[in-house]
Amino acid sequence: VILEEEDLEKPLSELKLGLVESDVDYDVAEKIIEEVKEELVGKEIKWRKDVGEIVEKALKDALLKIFDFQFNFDSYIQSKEKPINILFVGTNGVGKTTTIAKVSKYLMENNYSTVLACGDTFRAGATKQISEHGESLDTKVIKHEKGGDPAAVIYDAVEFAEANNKDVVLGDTAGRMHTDINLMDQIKKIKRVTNPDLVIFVDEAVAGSDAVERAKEFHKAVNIDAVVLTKIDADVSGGSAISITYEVQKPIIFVGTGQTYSDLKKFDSEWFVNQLFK
Amino acid sequence: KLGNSLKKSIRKIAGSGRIDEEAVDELTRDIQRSLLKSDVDVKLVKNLTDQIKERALEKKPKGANPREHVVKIVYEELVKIVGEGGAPPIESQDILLLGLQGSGKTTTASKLANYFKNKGMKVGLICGDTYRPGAYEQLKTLSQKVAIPFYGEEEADDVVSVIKNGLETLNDQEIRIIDTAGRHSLEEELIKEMKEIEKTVSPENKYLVIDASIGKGVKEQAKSFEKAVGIDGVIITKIDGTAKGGGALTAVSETNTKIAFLGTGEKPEEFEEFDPEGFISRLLG
Ligand SMILES: Nc1nc2c(ncn2[C@@H]2O[C@H](COP(=O)(O)OP(=O)(O)OP(=O)(O)O)[C@@H](O)[C@H]2O)c(=O)[nH]1
Ligand SMILES: Nc1nc2c(ncn2[C@@H]2O[C@H](COP(=O)(O)OP(=O)(O)OP(=O)(O)O)[C@@H](O)[C@H]2O)c(=O)[nH]1
Ligand SMILES: [Mg+2]
Ligand SMILES: [Mg+2]
Repeated sequence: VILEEEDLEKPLSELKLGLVESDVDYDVAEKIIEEVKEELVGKEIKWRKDVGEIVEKALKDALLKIFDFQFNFDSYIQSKEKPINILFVGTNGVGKTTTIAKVSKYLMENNYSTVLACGDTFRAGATKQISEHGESLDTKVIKHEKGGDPAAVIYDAVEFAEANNKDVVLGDTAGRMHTDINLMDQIKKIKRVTNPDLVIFVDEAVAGSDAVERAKEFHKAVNIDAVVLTKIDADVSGGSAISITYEVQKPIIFVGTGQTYSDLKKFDSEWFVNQLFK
Repeated sequence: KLGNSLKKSIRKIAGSGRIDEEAVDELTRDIQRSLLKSDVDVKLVKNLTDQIKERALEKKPKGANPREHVVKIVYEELVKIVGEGGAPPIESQDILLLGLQGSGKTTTASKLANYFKNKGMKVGLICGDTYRPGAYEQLKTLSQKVAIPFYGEEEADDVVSVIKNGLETLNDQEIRIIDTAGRHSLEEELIKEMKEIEKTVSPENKYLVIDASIGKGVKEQAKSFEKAVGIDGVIITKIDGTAKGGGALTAVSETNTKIAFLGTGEKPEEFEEFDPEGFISRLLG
């Protein structure tokens, strides 16, 4: 039996709706389903009654392919010349500061030393928040006066790391809307001046289709290297993981699974795609 | 009032001089896509567009321009769900701000306090978040920025006693706004804490603070907050980004309340009473 477009219409549109209901961005879902259709049209199958299963398997494979990257965070940290300078960016309230604290804990458990740079010189309580994390983790925090230049704070942190043989600098930045031209210019400047080894985009699994828009804009502005998706412990289907990855084509290296330091897990794309099909 | 992508399909209806089924089908498909991209719940979108289609194909009022007739229907059906603005009355009350982690509660607390202050009320702010590092400092700084009396206990971990002390200390204020820690429906301990806070304060108004970019998960959250303590209104934050706030429709229908305010930025004055017109045209993209 040769698969025709009409055989695929119904199962594909049901799967597309399923993706959208799982919080995958509408346009991304449409593109993925379109690619699956092109893959299957003209394909020869044994029994027509198997179409539903075949379509579902093709979609699963397509989704897994979206997450197929060669980047390994642990080997990167191990082999890269120290100090490694990592910059965290993202919109307001997604979990950047908390993620930095968790990543610091993770690195310290793997015997790397860290320096936290308070590059959020704007928001009320930002310095206090990251300082408290630094205290709990017993790791150095570099901070400046409120309203100071974020790039200068991060620059100082890297200098400190070099002078004191610290392995990784984690640079925090203020949350910002990708629609704010001045703030997007600022983040571009911060990147230019501090020249990070890795730029990590932090976004939250609770966000809907806007996750795509902001990932796209931040990628355009500062060229993201990897993504951390937070708050997957909330009651979410996590479709934004697909939308973001499809859009920027960069790996999700960690997911945030809660508010404590141990709530940071490696992103497991197989587990994730299987969850989606439950 | 309709966004550019819908204007084209509306024009097709107008062009035919009468409302034909095919043009209406195309319009409802476009509306569905816009609303889904704006994160409006799939079922809500289906019900809404069914309603729109049914009404659009009915006999239109004599002499009415077909295009205006359909635009009016789309608008009316959305207002039915979104509702009119639900700003609180300007009188003595205790307000509790609740919501997911990072949704904007602490920032909104200071904006709301500033709003009432500008209306001539005496307002106080209470820091009811004993978890988040720097929460006390954050609200204290924001309170100072808008010159509003503040109560908090920096090292405390019994949130109910902090709030009790706050209500006592600020009992000369007409309005007391209590900020709480972020929480979601699966965090049993935090949901339990929220119920205890609600019993302690017995606030006149409990607002669910929601990020405009929230996805389908808003349904579960709104349901569980409503079930746990009852919600009196919704505040949508970060509408100054590209998010359209479609999740707000689910939130108001799950809590059977209205949208009271919109947060349009990080500054205290970036706060407006909800007005359906601008919100709906944005939703339709
Ligand atoms: N449940 C849950 N909460 C999280 C997670 N990650 C962060 N949070 C919470 O989200 C809230 C915001 O976290 P922050 O780290 O302050 O976010 P941010 O991006 O630095 O915020 P801004 O600097 O204000 O833009 C806090 O209450 C965190 O505890 C997560 O993985 N799960
Ligand atoms: N652009 C923009 N940013 C906002 C708005 N409201 C709040 N924010 C920002 O969003 C981030 C999170 O705000 P918070 O007030 O800390 O959020 P929260 O709900 O108290 O967070 P938790 O206490 O951790 O649950 C901060 O960076 C705020 O400045 C808004 O309307 N627009
Ligand atoms: Mg932060
Ligand atoms: Mg807060």
